Order: sequence, then structure tokens, then C-alpha cells
Amino acid sequence: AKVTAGKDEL
Amino acid sequence: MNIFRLAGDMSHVFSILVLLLRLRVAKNAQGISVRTHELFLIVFLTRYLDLFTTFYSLYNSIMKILYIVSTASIIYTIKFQEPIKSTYDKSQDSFLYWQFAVAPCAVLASVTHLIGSGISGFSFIELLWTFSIYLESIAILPQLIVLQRYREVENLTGNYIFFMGAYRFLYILNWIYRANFEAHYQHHWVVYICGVLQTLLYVDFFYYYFKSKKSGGRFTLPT
Repeated sequence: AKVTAGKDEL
Repeated sequence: MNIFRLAGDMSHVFSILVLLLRLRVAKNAQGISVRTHELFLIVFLTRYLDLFTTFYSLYNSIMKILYIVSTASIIYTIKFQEPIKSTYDKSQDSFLYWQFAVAPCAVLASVTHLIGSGISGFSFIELLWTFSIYLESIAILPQLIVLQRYREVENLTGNYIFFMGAYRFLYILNWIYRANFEAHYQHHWVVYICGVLQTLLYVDFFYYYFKSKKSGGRFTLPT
């Protein structure tokens, strides 16, 4: 699965 | 998770702890902007709606809740707890955040979200997420303005702002690291631009912070 900058961060 | 992101998050937590400690030890709110923390609370509440929709990790969820609760606690302490409450000078903390922060960010987020995803891809949660990215980039402004008005920066206040800025700087290193070492990683230019802008706002503060640490003297800002 692709992860986008910021999305899985705080 | 990489070392820069973890260090960044820890720096953020540390900054919040330093501020809470500073409020309790000094028993006053001089030089502290409650408006900055109200903006951060709006940022966290709009961004972390994904707590209800997506599970990333236990670490991620716990930190989100911690940020919301601790920021709310800062606001509560300054606005409602005596004797701190009566030392908070509203007239010094007068940044018009609805007009100059919340409303412009809401407009900007609506426009960019609609351009990015179109009417068919419109999502209210996504819109609020984008809004929170914009708003976070300028949320420290009321605090920097209050600092400028008081000019003399109390030790723990300086440290709290320093760790806040360090957190943003470490996130830039985190993105560079992720872009180079993570598979399936996608860039998000709004996140990057806002992150860099947010860090740049601290540059001036960093300059005087390090200068005062080096000389071991008092931390004062120039007029």
C-alpha cells in the first residue's frame, strides 16, 4: 500500500 | 518510523511538558500566548479525525490523543486556573486568529482540496486534514508576537519554543529520509511547503536563542 507524506504522521 | 520523526515527536512532547511545567512552577502566564495553543487545538482536532477512520499504529493513536489532551490542558490552565488565570494578559495576546489564520486557511484548503480532488472526490475529512496542515504552519505566530511584545524571554518559555521549532525542523529531515529510504512513499507538496514555512518562522527566534545560550546572558529580543 502507498503511504503519503504527512498522512501517517502527527 | 525513523530516528528523525521519533526525535521530532519527542521534541514536541517535551516542549508541551516544559510549558506545562513552566506554568505550574512560575504560577504565571506572562509571555505565553494562549491563542497559539487554541490554534494548535483546532489543528489537532481537525487533523486527527482519522482516529475514527484509519488505524496506523498504537504509537500514532496514543500520541494523537496525548497532543489533544495536553494542548487542552495548557489552554484550561491559562484560562481557568487561578492564580495563573489572573496573570494572563489578554491585551498582549490579541492576534486576530479567526480573521488572519482560521478563515484564510479554510478558504485556501477548500480551494486546493477542490482543485486536487474535484467535486466527485470531495471528502469533508480530507478537507479538514488539508485545513489543519495550513493552519499548523502559522499557529506559532501569536506566540512569536507575544514574545516580541514582552521582549525579555523567560528561560523555560524560550526552551518550550525552541523544542517546538526543533520538532518542525526534524520533520523536514524525516521527509528527506523517507523519500530516500521508504518504498511506496508518495510526496505531498502541501505538507512539505507548509512544513518548511513553519520552520522558517522559527529561524529568527533560533538566532537569538542560540546567541543568548552562547553568551550565557539573558534572553532578550531586539526592538
